Amino acid sequence: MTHLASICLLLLKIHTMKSCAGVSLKTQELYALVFVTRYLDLFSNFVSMYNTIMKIIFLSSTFGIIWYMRGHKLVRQSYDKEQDTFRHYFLVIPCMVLALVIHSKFTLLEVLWTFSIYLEAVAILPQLVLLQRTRNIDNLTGNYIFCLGAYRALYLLNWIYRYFMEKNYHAQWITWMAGMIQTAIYADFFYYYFKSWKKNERLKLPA
Amino acid sequence: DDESAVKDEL
Repeated sequence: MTHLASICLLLLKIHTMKSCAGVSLKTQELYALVFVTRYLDLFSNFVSMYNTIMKIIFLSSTFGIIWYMRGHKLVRQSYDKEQDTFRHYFLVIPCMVLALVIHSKFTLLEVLWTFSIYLEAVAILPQLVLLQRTRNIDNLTGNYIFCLGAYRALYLLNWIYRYFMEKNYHAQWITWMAGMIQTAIYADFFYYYFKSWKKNERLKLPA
Repeated sequence: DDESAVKDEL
């Protein structure tokens, strides 16, 4: 739900302000790759109606955001292309190599799924780099990134809960480790987010 | 345990 909220906040910003200033297209494209490689089981592994609908929402909204940033006449002009310089392959290649080395089963779907877990953990990095370079971070962008970080942190709590409460719940070290790294990457952002919130000031990251 | 069997999260 927090993940869904983050997407709603981002779409709200882009749609109402007709601006994507401060938003990293690189992070959006990495997330698109994360969802495509993870949800290859969309039609073969039915978990629940909720699960299927959420997968479709995550996939379509991410491609919608990318379309807005690349294709929409007004939104495209507000994109900070010169500042959003992080290179995709710098994250994609190491994650691919790691997925080929550390996985639970050597099948195409499983390796791609593992790759998506690793890539998700670091997909925020281009956004954080852009954020640090952005002078005026608007509230919607700040809250968007907060929700994006919070959902993995909440997963950590959910994993602990499931581990102790569910009878047939198996340890999933790959997901847990990646989730912990993903949350740790946000630590610095969370610190400044709460600091600015407490002081009732506009969010600003130190250079 | 086959970790790959569990895929009920998003």
